[in-house]
This record gives sequence, C-alpha cells and structure tokens, in this order.
Amino acid sequence: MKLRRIDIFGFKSFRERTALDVSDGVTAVVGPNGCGKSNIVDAIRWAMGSQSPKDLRGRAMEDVIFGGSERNRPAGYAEVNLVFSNELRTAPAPWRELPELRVTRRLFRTGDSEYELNGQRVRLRDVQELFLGTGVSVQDGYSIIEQGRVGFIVSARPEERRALIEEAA
Amino acid sequence: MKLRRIDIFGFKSFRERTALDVSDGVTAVVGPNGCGKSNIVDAIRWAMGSQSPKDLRGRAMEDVIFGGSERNRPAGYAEVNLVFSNELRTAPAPWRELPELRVTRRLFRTGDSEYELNGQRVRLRDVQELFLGTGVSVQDGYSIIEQGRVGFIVSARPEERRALIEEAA
Amino acid sequence: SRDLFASTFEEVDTRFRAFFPRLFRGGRARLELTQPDNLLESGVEIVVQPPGKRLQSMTLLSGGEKALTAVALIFAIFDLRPSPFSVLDEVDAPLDEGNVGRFADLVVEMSSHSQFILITHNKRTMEAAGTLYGVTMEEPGVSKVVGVRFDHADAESGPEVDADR
Amino acid sequence: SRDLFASTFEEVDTRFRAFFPRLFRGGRARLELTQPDNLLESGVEIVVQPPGKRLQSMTLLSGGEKALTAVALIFAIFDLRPSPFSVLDEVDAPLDEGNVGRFADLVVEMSSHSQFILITHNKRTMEAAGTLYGVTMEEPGVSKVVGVRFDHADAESGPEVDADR
Ligand SMILES: Nc1ncnc2c1ncn2[C@@H]1O[C@H](COP(=O)(O)OP(=O)(O)OP(=O)(O)O)[C@@H](O)[C@H]1O
Ligand SMILES: Nc1ncnc2c1ncn2[C@@H]1O[C@H](COP(=O)(O)OP(=O)(O)OP(=O)(O)O)[C@@H](O)[C@H]1O
Ligand SMILES: [Mg+2]
Ligand SMILES: [Mg+2]
Repeated sequence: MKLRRIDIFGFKSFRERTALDVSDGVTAVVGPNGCGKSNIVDAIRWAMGSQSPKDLRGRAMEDVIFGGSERNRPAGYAEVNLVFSNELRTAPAPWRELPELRVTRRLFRTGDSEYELNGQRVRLRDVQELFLGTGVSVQDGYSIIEQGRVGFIVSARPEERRALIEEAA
Repeated sequence: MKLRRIDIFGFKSFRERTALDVSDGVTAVVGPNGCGKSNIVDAIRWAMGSQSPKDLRGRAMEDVIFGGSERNRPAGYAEVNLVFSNELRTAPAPWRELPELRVTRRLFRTGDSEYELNGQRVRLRDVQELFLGTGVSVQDGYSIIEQGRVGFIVSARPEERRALIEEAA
Repeated sequence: SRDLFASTFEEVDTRFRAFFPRLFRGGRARLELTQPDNLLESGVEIVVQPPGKRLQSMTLLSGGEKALTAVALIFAIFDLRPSPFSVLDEVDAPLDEGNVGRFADLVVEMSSHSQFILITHNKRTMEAAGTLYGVTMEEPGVSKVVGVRFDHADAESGPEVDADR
Repeated sequence: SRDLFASTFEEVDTRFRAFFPRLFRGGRARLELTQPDNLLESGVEIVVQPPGKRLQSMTLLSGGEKALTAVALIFAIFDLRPSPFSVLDEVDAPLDEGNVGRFADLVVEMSSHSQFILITHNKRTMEAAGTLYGVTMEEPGVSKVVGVRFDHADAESGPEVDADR
C-alpha cells in the first residue's frame, strides 16, 4: 500500500489544512528547529492508530489538537487523512478490492473520536488492523524511526533490543 | 586555574603521545566520526579523577588503555597529564603558591594506578580535592558536558534535574 | 515462538553483517545472543569492529559510530521485512560528511522498492531526495509546507528553505 | 541545606530567564519547583514559551528547541558558578543555522572569563573559535591531532580538517 498523500488539519502546529503529496523514491522534509517537521511524523503515526500520548510527545491525547499561538485561538478538533494507493491489492479484506484507501482520524476537544475508511465510519481497531502485517503498523516500530529513536536503539539493553527482532518475526 | 595543556599517551585511541595547548577564549575540536574527539574529553575527566568506567563509556577501568588496532599491539599503560596555570593563586593549599600545576594519572594493565602533582606522588583523593569547589570537579557536572548529555538533561525527570541545581549550590 | 525468533535473528544478522561494511566502508559486525541456550528470553548484543580497529562492544564507540551501527541494524530489519514506506526523522544528525554520503546512497538504493521520507538538516541527504518539502513557521506557532520537486522538468522554484547543513 | 537550595534555585532561574530569549530570539521560560513546600525533595520543572508560541511543558517541543533550552539552563548555572574552563561535546548537533549562530555568539561572549573547548561538526561553531584542532585517524585506530591557530598573524596552515557541516 503506497502512501500517496498526507493531509493535516488542526493537528499540533498545523492550524491550517496542509497536504503533502508523497512521490516514489526519496522525499526530504527540511526546515528550522520547531517548524513542524516531526509533527508531520506524529500525524502519520496518529492517523495509523497510535494510542500513546507519550509516543507523540504529549501528556494527554488532547495535546495533539492545535493549542493556539500568540495570535490564534486553539482549534476545536484535529484531523489527519492518509491516502494510500492499493494497486497491488495488498490491503486486507474487506478493503482488498479498493483502488485507493483513505484513512481519517479526528479528535475533538470534547474527547470524541472519529475514524473513517473512505468516508465510512469505522472503529479504531479497524484502522490499526489495516496496517498489521504490512510492516508499517505503529506497533512494528522499524519502518517509522522518530527523532531520537536511533539513540534509544544504541543505548538499549540487550533485552530491549530483542523487541526489535521480535517485531520483525 | 586555567587549563594550559592536555597531554595524552596510551589513553584510548591515543597510542602516541599527543599534546594540545589550550589557549584563552574558544577552542574548537573537529574531525570525522570515531577519530578521537570525545576521547579527549574522557581523558580530561579521567585525569581529574573520574572513577566510573561507565562515565567513560567503558565497562572496566582497563578499557581506557589503548587496546590495540589492526596493526598495533595494546599499550601497557595509559597516561594523561593536565597542566594548569595558577597565576591567580586559586589552587587550594598546599598547592596555593605554585605558579603551575601538573596533574598526572597513569593506569597500568596490571591494575596499578599512579597519581602525581608536579611529579610528586599523591593519592587519587588529592587530585579530586584539587578541583572541588573550582567548578570543574568531575562531580560538578555542569562545566563538562559530554556527548549526549544535553539529551539527558532534556528528558530528565524533575527529581534528576534537581541534581543540577544542587551541584551549583 | 522460539523457532520463529531464532530464524528471524539469523536472517537479520545476515543482513546486518552485509550492511555494516557498506556504511562503514569496511570493518565487520554481528549480532549475538546473550543467552543462546534460552531463546525465549535471550537478549540481543551487538559486536562491532570498525575498519582497522579492534573488536569491541558498542559502548566504546563514538556517537557517530553508534548511530551508524543502529542504522545498519534498522536497514537489516527493513530489508528482511520491507514496508511500503519508511519515515526516518533526523537519523543522520550525528554523522560526518563521509558517513552521511554512504547513508544517503543506501537509502536511494532501497527506495527503488519502498518510499522513504527523510526529515533532515543535512545538505547531502537533501541532495539524495527526488522531492523536497520545506516546512516554515512565518506566522509563529503555525506551520506551512512548501513543496519543491527536483526530478521533473517542470521543477518549480519555491522560497528558500532552511538547507543549513 | 534547604535554604541553600532555595537561593541557588532562585539565582539559576533568574539567569535562565535571561539566557532563554537570547538563544531563542524572544519568548520566555522559567524554572518551577514541583513541590514548592517541600524544598528538600522538590524536583525542578521547566516551563517554556518559544517566541510567538503558547506556554507549554518541555515535552511537546522539537528536538532542537529542547536542546537549546537545555543549553540555556547549562549556561545559567555556568554564569552563576563560572569554572575556569568548560568542555562542550557536540551540544550544537540538533540545532539549525540560526540557533547555532546565537549559541556560538553566546559562547564567545562567555569566553572572555572562561576557556571553552567545543567539540563540533558545525562550520558556524568552528568560525567562532580562536583556535582549531583537527583530530584524524590516518592510521586506523590511532588518533593524531593537528593544530591550526586562527587569531595570530603567524597562523600556520594545517592539513584540511573535516569541516563538514
Ligand atoms: N498541540 C499543539 N498546538 C500548537 N503547537 C504545537 C502543538 N504541539 C506541538 N506544537 C509545537 O510544535 C513545535 C515542534 O514541532 P516539531 O517537533 O515538528 O519541530 P521540528 O521541525 O521537528 O524541529 P527540529 O528540527 O528541532 O526537530 C513546538 O514548538 C511545539 O510548540
Ligand atoms: N581503549 C581503546 N583503545 C583503542 N581504541 C579505543 C579505545 N577506547 C575507545 N577507542 C576507540 O575510539 C573511538 C571513539 O572515539 P571518539 O568517541 O573520541 O570519537 P569522536 O571523534 O568523538 O566521534 P564522533 O564525532 O562520532 O562523536 C572508537 O572507534 C573506539 O574504537
Ligand atoms: Mg524534529
Ligand atoms: Mg564524539
């Protein structure tokens, strides 16, 4: 399942709707400290169903909603869409025959959450299961290497490093 | 006590006697990965009396002795000399009136250690006490910031960060 | 299961041994089980010999050498179980010029089968990319993205991005 | 003692509040006691507001913002209790061009009273130094040092050092 587009709205520092088209090959994301690059990585992981605020550098799940700035009020909700092409029909049932898959996650300040696949309401678990076994589930942990994670692997105890091998098993 | 010269012999990757003159102001140390820059920092801390192999990225104290390379046999001992100028007479008694202080530390493969101040044999404790209260004792921890330490301060728990303040007290 | 772990360990080790000398321009490394007779609980150790240096545990390595070793391990796992896309956030930060170049070359090679998204401050890594996105915060606290595409004849020139290293 | 900790905390906090906006080109930050009524055991928290952004705990900050905040804290302690020399090993690694520049300027300023030894891969940091030492490993596993002095008329030109960033 190739990643085709990342669409971020109200998530962390992305107050306005922002889209990144992901081409084949190598894409570089650059910019000064604190401008939002790692927030894009967080958006991808969150949309794929990450449930750990700490994994996203927050303390509560609400921390991912745009919290305002000097001149902007906080947003009422956060939304991330990930669009995948499914040309090779590698998506699991019941999504197998769809040419494209759009994963949507929303979190409202009220605490309500919404998950959609191609506009259809689903459960969080459906989103998480979509990625299991494809190598990019948030549990897999070897295809998305967040900032500082290399240092963690370096200084990990042998027992912790075992987990990396287990994930690939 | 200004640092005037660092002299390294048989310590980690410094198989041959190497001297660095330290001028006033800012000195930059550069070079590719693994060439020995951080080993110089380890040499300074070791000569000042650090007793923790882990602090020096080793497992045993013996790890600081040049261990050989493809074409070189291991060294029999490691030696580091630090030369300080004491123009302001800030050194503690009984070294107060000396214009210059040379701190020497040696470790032999046999496990024997030697410590000298201006060529005179002293105990490890004499070396450690020389630096206490000057702001550069290895216990102080805020004047020598080793590689990766910034990340540690960043991710430290509030109780751990307290230690930084206590050291300055 | 115990056998699954054992075979996965073997497979990752094989690839790790191949990737290491590619990134280090020589030398060798391998994975080791801390308890080879207790596969259900054994940890995984890394034994390393950078080119021309002697065999040692990872602890004495430099910051850059440790990072590059970890990258070799990550790529070994990735090569065994490729995922459709991979996101690497500033893994090149502690690497010197030579090592960044070898890292970038390897990513380009692996990108023929997988998409790679690299967050970076490094010019050499940027040069390896076919597409470049600049993230800015002209309005404090509000992120904006500007896209610059390299590998197409119609490459639009965007505003200057922070290509600072 | 409790009073000594309290007064040291105050003094470090004061300087930290001053250094932060210098490094961040604005914004503000302060230290906070997690248990203000239990000075013997209280931890130290850092509250931060980068310029134009909102007040938040350190966790949500970027990698570079966190590093720069830690540098501000280290310098605050250093300013309170100056030591004759300071050694900083690659503290500039996660910083972008602008932040490295402000970091380097501050080090130059503080170096009028203390010697600073900076291990770095960054060109801007190198430019701030009066003396440059290049460490090489022509013979694998064996370190050699070559000195290049800038600020003297008799500056010797040494071999090219790895000024790679
Ligand atoms: N919920 C939120 N609302 C508004 N801003 C947020 C929110 N969460 C995080 N931020 C801001 O996002 C910024 C961090 O962005 P990010 O980590 O993406 O930076 P970066 O581009 O990766 O920088 P670096 O190069 O230093 O790693 C912080 O300044 C933080 O204040
Ligand atoms: N006792 C020893 N004998 C020989 N070599 C050693 C010894 N201890 C450490 N080394 C070598 O020193 C090297 C690390 O040096 P150092 O940490 O100083 O590198 P560095 O210049 O700081 O690199 P980086 O830029 O990646 O941080 C390692 O390759 C290690 O093998
Ligand atoms: Mg980041
Ligand atoms: Mg180093």
